Amino acid sequence: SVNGLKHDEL
Amino acid sequence: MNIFRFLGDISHLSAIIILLLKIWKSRSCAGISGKSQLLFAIVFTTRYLDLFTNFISFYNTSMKVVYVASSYATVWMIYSKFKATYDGNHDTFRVEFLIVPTAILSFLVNHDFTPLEILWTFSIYLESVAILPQLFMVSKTGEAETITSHYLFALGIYRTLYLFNWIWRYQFEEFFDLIAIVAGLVQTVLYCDFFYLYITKVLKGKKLSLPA
Repeated sequence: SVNGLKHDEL
Repeated sequence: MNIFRFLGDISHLSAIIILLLKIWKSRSCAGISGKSQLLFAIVFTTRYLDLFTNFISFYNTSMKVVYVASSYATVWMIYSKFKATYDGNHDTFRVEFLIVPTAILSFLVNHDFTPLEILWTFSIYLESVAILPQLFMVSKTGEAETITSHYLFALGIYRTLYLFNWIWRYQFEEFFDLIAIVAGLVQTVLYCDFFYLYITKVLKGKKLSLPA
């Protein structure tokens, strides 16, 4: 799945 | 946090500090594109609005605050404190050619059609091309100070390291963010020519200069 919504990077 | 991501962040932080120190110690921003720095300030501002909505870790929050604060400090030094040394005549890249298309694209291709998410997407797209005014300035003047080359290398290698981080995360966490990955690839490709010059010239003790 595309889980790009977890923006835990800088 | 894997080693590639950590080294990427450290290299990004180093780039920012190298630039701040270069300008502050020499009291001059000669050879630095104010436009690229302005774009980076916009990138950090639009990406880190989640500082107010979302807590990830102490590390994450502190890095974001440092990135935002230092980008504003750099812009202030170029356009105010050391304005007289700013080489605006050579900083002629039209930033609207970067801001307008990336803004449109962020409305069209995003993970979620919400204000914060669109701004995050815009910042990812804009970051991938924000260095172009600086690279344009180097190609226009045909040279860059060695310290400026170190800055550009640290800044370029940061996103390259993130590409390895994304491979790692896909492999071990089944995590991937296609928007960040594609933009990161574009960003890295833009630096390739510079990486080549950096390795063949600057690392051998020569100044980075382009053939006329």
